[in-house]
Amino acid sequence: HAEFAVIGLGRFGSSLALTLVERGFHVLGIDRDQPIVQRLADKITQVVQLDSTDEEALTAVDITSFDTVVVAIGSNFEANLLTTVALKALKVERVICKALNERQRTILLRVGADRVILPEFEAGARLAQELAAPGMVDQIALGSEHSIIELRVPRSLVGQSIMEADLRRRFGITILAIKRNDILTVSPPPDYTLTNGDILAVIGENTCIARISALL
Amino acid sequence: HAEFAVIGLGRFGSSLALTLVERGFHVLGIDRDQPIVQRLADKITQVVQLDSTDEEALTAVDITSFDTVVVAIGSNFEANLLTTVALKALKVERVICKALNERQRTILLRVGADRVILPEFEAGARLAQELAAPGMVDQIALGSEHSIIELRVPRSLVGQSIMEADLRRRFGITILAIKRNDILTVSPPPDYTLTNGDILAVIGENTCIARISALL
Ligand SMILES: Nc1ncnc2c1ncn2[C@@H]1O[C@H](COP(=O)(O)OP(=O)(O)OP(=O)(O)O)[C@@H](O)[C@H]1O
Ligand SMILES: Nc1ncnc2c1ncn2[C@@H]1O[C@H](COP(=O)(O)OP(=O)(O)OP(=O)(O)O)[C@@H](O)[C@H]1O
Repeated sequence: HAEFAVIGLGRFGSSLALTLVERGFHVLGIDRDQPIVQRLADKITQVVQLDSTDEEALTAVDITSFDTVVVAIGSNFEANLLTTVALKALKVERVICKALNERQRTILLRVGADRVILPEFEAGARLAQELAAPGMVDQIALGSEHSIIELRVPRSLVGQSIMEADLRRRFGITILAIKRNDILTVSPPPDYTLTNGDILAVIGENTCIARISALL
Repeated sequence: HAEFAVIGLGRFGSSLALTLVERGFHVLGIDRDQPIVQRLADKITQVVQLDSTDEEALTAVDITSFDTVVVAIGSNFEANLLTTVALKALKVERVICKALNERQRTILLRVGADRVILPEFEAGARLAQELAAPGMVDQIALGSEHSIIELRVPRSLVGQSIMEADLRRRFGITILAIKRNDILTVSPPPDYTLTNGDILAVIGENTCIARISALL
């Protein structure tokens, strides 16, 4: 059963820790700021005040017993870097770091971070994808070549049956399921009539997916 | 054809603007800091230096001609708020704001922001979801009751045919597609043998999805 330690309980770190607790995981929260530790004390499994650049302090809380330690310190890069180096020296299995830019990411990976996240940049790119394809509700990549996307039925297809819409021939995509209000139809039949408000889950190669997005 | 203006070209704002430009959209970037404007001048369709709390300056760049304006100013809440108020007074159609906490979000919505994003909090929650279900590659919600999830085939199912795995009866989920290396099989047949490394795209009610996540 995985256990997590989160060092740095700012916006990113605290929401990470609280969400993991919500999911039933044991979380140790660490921050050097006493008011922050106090505020979260009864919301996270265990919260301690310590300076994470101090290897002895990390050892004292048995940091290596955690499968994953997240270093969620952004604006103090030196503390972030020293903490990451300390965690890897103590042989913590997986260390995930926040960073503020690519230069920091490169350095952290070089000193042994297993993964580095740039939350603000990723959030900006994510919002852009959403704004760029407003009819598209969501999408997941299936390998590097294919995607499943969820989209509102395009106006130009409303009233057509699946057979008439002819999506496989026109766009190379297959409708996996359709959600109409609360009813889900998996592998809908060819005579199913597409109705305004239907949510379609379709699968196809990424180039094909791009072409249907143009319909939206 | 939608056009976007992004006010505040920090990490969140700049990556939003650059990603929209990559997607072929016309973007106006605004920042009061000259070095930032200079650095992005040849990467964004159009970049201007101005103080976004100045309604006249906003009018001078024809801000109402943009369908969507994003206020990506975080640490200066007063500027964020005044800018949002100015944009709505000028009747900008859609205003999306960044905010640093729930209190700021409430205030911005109250003065007319159409949507408020908390990027660091959302990034923390998103990482938590990923860490919480490591066998699960990705997921999309299909309405409030169902999800499509992409998962690595659980070890306990390797070597079984789809019929033997009996996922619909055991877990209430349907396999929509399977990716093996670069081959995608949509609606795989009952005699398809699940192999180590296969990526499954399955659909089901959220409670059922939670139960198969326990297998991972
Ligand atoms: N050496 C350290 N040991 C423990 N905690 C630390 C240390 N340095 C910073 N912190 C804590 O990390 C938290 C987050 O740090 P900071 O605010 O610098 O990052 P941020 O990236 O701006 O945060 P946010 O996630 O809110 O965007 C703060 O609560 C701070 O007290
Ligand atoms: N009144 C203003 N008019 C125009 N630009 C502004 C104004 N106030 C702040 N900015 C710009 O907004 C940008 C982002 O602001 P700030 O750094 O405060 O936000 P942040 O949320 O910390 O950024 P990040 O997206 O990097 O996390 C900065 O480049 C700053 O110059």
